[in-house]
Amino acid sequence: TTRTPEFLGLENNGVFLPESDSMTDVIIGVLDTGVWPESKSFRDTGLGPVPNGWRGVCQLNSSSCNRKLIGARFFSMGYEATLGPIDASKESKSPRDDDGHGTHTSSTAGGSVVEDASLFGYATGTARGMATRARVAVYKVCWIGGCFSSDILAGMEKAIEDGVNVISMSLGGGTSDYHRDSVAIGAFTAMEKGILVSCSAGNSGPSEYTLSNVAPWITTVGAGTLDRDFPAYVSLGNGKNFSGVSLYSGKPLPEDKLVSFIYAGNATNATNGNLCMTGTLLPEVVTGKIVLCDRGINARVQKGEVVKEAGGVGMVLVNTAANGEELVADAHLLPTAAVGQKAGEIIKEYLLTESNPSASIIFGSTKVGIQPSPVVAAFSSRGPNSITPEVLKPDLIAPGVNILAGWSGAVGPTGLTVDNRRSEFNIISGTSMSCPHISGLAALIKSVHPEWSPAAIRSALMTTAYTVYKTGEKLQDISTGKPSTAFDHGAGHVDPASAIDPGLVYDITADDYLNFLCALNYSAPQIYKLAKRNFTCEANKKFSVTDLNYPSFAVVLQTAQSGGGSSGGGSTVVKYTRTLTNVGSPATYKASVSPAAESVKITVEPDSLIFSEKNEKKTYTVSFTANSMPSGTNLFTRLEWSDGKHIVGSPIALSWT
Amino acid sequence: STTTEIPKQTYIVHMAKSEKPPSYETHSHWYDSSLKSVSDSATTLYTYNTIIHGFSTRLTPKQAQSLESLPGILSVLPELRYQLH
Repeated sequence: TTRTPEFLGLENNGVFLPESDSMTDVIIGVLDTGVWPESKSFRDTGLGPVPNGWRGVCQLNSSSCNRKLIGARFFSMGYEATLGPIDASKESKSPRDDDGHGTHTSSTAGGSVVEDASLFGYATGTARGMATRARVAVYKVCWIGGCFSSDILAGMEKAIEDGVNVISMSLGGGTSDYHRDSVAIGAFTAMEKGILVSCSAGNSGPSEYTLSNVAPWITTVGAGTLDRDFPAYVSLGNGKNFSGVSLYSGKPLPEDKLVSFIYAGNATNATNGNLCMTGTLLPEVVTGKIVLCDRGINARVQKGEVVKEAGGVGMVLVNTAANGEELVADAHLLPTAAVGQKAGEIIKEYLLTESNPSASIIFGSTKVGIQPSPVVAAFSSRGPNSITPEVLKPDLIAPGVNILAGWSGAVGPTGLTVDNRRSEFNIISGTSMSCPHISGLAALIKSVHPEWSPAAIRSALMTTAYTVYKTGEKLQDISTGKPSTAFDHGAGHVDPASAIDPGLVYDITADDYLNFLCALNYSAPQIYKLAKRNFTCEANKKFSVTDLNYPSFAVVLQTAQSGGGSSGGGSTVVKYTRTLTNVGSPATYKASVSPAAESVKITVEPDSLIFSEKNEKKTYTVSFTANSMPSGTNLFTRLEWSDGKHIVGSPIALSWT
Repeated sequence: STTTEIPKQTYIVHMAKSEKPPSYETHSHWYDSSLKSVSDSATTLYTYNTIIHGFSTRLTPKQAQSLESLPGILSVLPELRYQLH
């Protein structure tokens, strides 16, 4: 990626955050659409021999793998069993990436340094993965028709057997109980073997309860923006101008001439013609004009194709309420500017009231330093966690909007079959893009602290994440323009330099997770499916989901009518127990909690913890005493432990049901 | 009379590894025998040893139901399709 290294503090004036020598021993396994091995991001310059103990294989030509791309496998039996044999004219029955998504995610996580990277001149810079010296192994489990759980399980099994240290999975599907969810089942085995599994949170935001991959042994990653923009401007015949974004790189519209402009909804006989769906625009009306299309239903780049096919010469793509002011740039096939909802409404008003509307689209160059940034992407899936509301998800956010990374040589940047352009890099958006940022950063931490468990690494990433800008203002949610909450950004935005030295971590063992399953009243067979061993929940032991040593707090309270908790005088008391492990020098940490509201009292006992040696563990209890609030009320605050040097932060979300 | 083929779908079959009858030499033999007892023609797509104990296969819903009732079978779950994010 370009820009994210600087944005994340991995690189400052060309100087990289040092990667330890053991970095080259860390292997990132990426389950996705495969890999384009010829990408410069997989050059192995400067890397030593493949780590000892690597058991993977290269199912590409042997020359396609090297000391960077050390393994490549594909899993298609489940896919073919359902959809029939793979059509080799459409996709490769091999680990080769015909889609681009897998090359993008794997190069984001562990790609080598590539100078002068860009997409047709946009986002120019030196591209690099988060862990440039880590090794990458790819497991192709996703095909044109989707990613099937039998193939995903097979891919995860091989990744574990091959010896990866981190698994990156930018995919998801619905919400099932953990013992029914293949990704959760596979991730449990990986976690038991010390492998961190990082998954995308999903792109179903900004609605609440839209998260996927919410098992507590998975690191769930939401998406935020960078401080980079790709401006484009829409000039109307009435003299008004509006800012938008674009990655268009072809022949521009004439700058000194306005072109006829029309709303797609007025150039169609279809009820959904405003969306520029395939075959809905009338060429006799559209030809030679710029067309305004509403976002939704079909792919953004496909709308551009539809306009072009109908004879349109340009497109203005307008956000709806679902996207708000979030501007996602695409490498459209015709001159296009994407604009936010507010601008879109004004432009539509012009189109509907002006007798001969006209417009022009002007393209700018890449801009950096955009503030505020990061902001939570509108599409990023949101909490609460629908499976276990007492576990706060997503865990954190990372860059996932307009990310440049490696791309497949088999497909153009839009992914459309009519797109004959080719680029070594592409700019795309999604929690698919934020997930491998965290996977690569986890690999970076693993190299510095090889003895840390997956939970400890996640804890380090979460407790050092930030929730305020340098100005002191809270992180924003682009879908509302207001401060985002822990249901949007989890613990906050990743800060890798701090995560390497977190001071304290919240560690979790496999048995802790099994006790958590006991608290969820999982039956013995259900636990067996996750753990692959018999585990008996002790009959005389009291299990509580609130005792899982998670680095965040999701406090579920019940309204007065329905009772719950230990009540007294109209208030409810809920207690959470946590254990901190010192991974730094001896120090005394003091707790502080920002008040959530007058109606909620939060006490930490003890409020001071003295660590006299490394790996020492200390336990504390947080008590939440809350008055009843209307169902649906959410309050947010934060608990911090600090020794004056480190801040070990945990988000707190209080919800009344 | 005409025969209408009942559509099959892929299932993930979770087995209780420790319940393998001693008469089977390997777990694969046991899995295969269990599968053959509900369908002569069904074959395993994948046999899983690390991530789960079990296998994936194509069955009709009725065959899946029959398989689930056999000893040592923990669950027979329909395959899910995931999407890239």
